[in-house]
Amino acid sequence: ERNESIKDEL
Amino acid sequence: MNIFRFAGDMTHLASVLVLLLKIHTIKSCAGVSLKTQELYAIVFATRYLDIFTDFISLYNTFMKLVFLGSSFSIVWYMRSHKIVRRSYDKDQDTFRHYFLIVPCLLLAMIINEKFTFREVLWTFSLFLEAVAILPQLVLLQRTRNIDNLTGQYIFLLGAYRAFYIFNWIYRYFTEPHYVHWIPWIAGLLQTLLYGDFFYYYFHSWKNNKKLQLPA
Repeated sequence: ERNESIKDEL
Repeated sequence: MNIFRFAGDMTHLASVLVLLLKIHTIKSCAGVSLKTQELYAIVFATRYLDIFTDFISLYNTFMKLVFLGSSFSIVWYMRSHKIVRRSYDKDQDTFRHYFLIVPCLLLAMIINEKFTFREVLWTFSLFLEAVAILPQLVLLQRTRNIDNLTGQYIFLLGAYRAFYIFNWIYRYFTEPHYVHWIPWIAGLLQTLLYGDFFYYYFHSWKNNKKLQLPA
């Protein structure tokens, strides 16, 4: 969801 | 994935490889702060807790393993390798890094996107990464001079987060509701912290003289 999108970054 | 983020990841990879190669080839860690390396090992350990639970891509998993492996290897080299540890300047590397860990942990308990174990530690890793370079910069101020490889290491480390800022700007404009103030502010602070080092690094490179940091 919204705040997971940045978790694909290192 | 966008060019800014890829450039950032490659710059980050280059920084840890430069340091690992330096320590591995010349068997010396002179001028390198063990405290900063320990902080980075904690940053990666708390940042990548999802490495075995959330598979994002081969690239993502591979890079996480490289960053975890390299940061822990550097710490192992500096603490336990019989030759390398002799060149570690523990009398100068005296920054009390626990004074960084506790406030970052408390702050992450207060400021986070959701109060779960993994989210708090992930946020903690962002705050800690922003200040992890401090012991290294203090060590450089003390030892005054800086050898090329350590200078390149710090430069690349600062540059990677600057690339990430461009990545965040790019994603903000291209992805709907991609808004993450916590990493953005932490990342901006981190890059600013390198600011004065960049200034001296650039001038030493331009005048082609040895990098001297002011007392």
